[in-house]
Amino acid sequence: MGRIIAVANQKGGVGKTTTAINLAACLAAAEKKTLLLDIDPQANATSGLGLEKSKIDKSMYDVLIKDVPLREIIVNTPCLEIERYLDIAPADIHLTGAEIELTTFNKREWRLSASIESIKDKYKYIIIDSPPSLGLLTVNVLTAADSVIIPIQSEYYALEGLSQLMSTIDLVRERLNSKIVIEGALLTMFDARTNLSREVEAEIRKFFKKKFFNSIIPRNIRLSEAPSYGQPIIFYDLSSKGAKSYLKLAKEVIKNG
Amino acid sequence: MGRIIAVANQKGGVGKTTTAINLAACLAAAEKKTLLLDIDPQANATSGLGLEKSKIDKSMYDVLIKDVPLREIIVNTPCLEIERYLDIAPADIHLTGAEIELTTFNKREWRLSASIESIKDKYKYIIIDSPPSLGLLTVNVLTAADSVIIPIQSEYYALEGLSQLMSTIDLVRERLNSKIVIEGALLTMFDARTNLSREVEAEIRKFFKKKFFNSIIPRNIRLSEAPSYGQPIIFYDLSSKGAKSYLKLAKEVIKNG
Ligand SMILES: Nc1ncnc2c1ncn2[C@@H]1O[C@H](COP(=O)(O)OP(=O)(O)OP(=O)(O)O)[C@@H](O)[C@H]1O
Ligand SMILES: Nc1ncnc2c1ncn2[C@@H]1O[C@H](COP(=O)(O)OP(=O)(O)OP(=O)(O)O)[C@@H](O)[C@H]1O
Ligand SMILES: [Mg+2]
Ligand SMILES: [Mg+2]
Repeated sequence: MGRIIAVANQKGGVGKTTTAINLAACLAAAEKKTLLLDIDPQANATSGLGLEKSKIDKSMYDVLIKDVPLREIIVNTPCLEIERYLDIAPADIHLTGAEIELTTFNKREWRLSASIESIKDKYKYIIIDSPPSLGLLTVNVLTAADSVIIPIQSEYYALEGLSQLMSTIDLVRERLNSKIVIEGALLTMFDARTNLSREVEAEIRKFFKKKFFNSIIPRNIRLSEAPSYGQPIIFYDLSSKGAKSYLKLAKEVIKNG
Repeated sequence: MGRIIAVANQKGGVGKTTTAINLAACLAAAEKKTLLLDIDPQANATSGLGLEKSKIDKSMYDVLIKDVPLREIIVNTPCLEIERYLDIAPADIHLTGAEIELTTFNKREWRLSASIESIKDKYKYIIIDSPPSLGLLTVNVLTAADSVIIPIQSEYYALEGLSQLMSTIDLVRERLNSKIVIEGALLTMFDARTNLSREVEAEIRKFFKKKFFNSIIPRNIRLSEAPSYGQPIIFYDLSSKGAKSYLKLAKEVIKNG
């Protein structure tokens, strides 16, 4: 059952949360039972799907640090259209301290992987949104994951951090999780009119070779408006370029198995 | 002498590095002796100013963890136009492990502040670029700083993290650094044509009241092209909107003292 897909890149603001939310929503719309797991202390995936921070009782902090079983924190999505197929394991502000607290635990890289074991078979896909760093929270995500989607903004700095990310993934594969593979690199905020986007695309294709999604996410203002309504793009504006590109991405992920 | 200004916001991709590099370059162009200090493991400020990662012998990692004096790692900027006024304390990839290593040190929040003491009087301004997190590296930056510039992308998620950032700054002021003040909130990647940008602007002005820079940084492709040439915007394209807005910001910072 459940395929665990991490969405990770330590570079900030590259579209990790936007990808995690919209991929999870498109998979649910395709009637695949999906869990969106938010490990980022900013809890953007949690609020971007319309969950109110004040209504969240327990979060991923309680799972990672207080040994609360994952199924006790899982809530159903507020999006009625896909409520039968999409659940969320919310994050909250306490996760900010989790990285330092985790350093004192035994088997600290395995906390997330161990917590997912008990619910893994309830879902076809488990999508995990990570914070912009390569600290213990992201290492936990990579240790739990079957594969990784790497969103890459079509900008210069986005190229800089790739070798650091790849060597971290290699290290996790050698020492913590031998099964992890690259699901694919995903170009985000792509603007075909600029040389910069096209230059970055050429570099990324060379770097990732076959591990490159055909779907490219264009820069699209509707994608950045949707979270303020707590909705995935397919329910905020199905006719937008953003919605079409994430539906295409979900099709590719489903085709991969 | 030296005013220490942190550029901080845990939200990723909001323009921290772009602001740190271009503000430092504009201050140097105004013949104010400036040090740009890069504490981000991604080392984007270091490469964005044209320093080659392979040529960097020692970095901020060695200062924070190995007690190397800060003056030993400081290099002069490769930008000939401002080489008499701009120095850089580079970051490198080893900083990724620094957060975990710092947890074991005594007075771990003070490591940066203590290291700056010895060189503080050599500069009029010390600008510090921080990583996208509220972990020990950013706490070190806030503990060392006299004031904080908060770049805010004109987007929904950028609003979400502000109360978390403000409570961290308040906590640092209470327990670690009573002198720290907000230098100002700086709107970045602003696109006056979109409702989203204008809505976020209204919210930010309400939130920050007087602590709000008049300068607003527009979305400007030249700003994202400049780092691939290792140049600040005022030398890459002085006629661009990006250059004009950062020159205006530098004037405001100089006016503040
Ligand atoms: N394709 C797109 N077109 C336009 N705006 C986008 C697109 N993708 C994301 N955005 C916006 O860009 C900003 C950054 O995206 P997002 O927050 O998803 O990145 P992230 O990698 O999760 O950031 P962080 O590193 O802080 O976790 C957000 O305000 C989001 O709404
Ligand atoms: N005003 C602007 N107009 C257009 N592009 C911009 C602007 N400011 C920054 N950028 C680009 O947006 C991206 C994010 O900016 P930057 O890297 O400075 O943010 P950051 O907050 O330092 O990110 P991180 O959280 O990863 O440290 C970069 O590719 C940068 O070149
Ligand atoms: Mg995010
Ligand atoms: Mg940066």
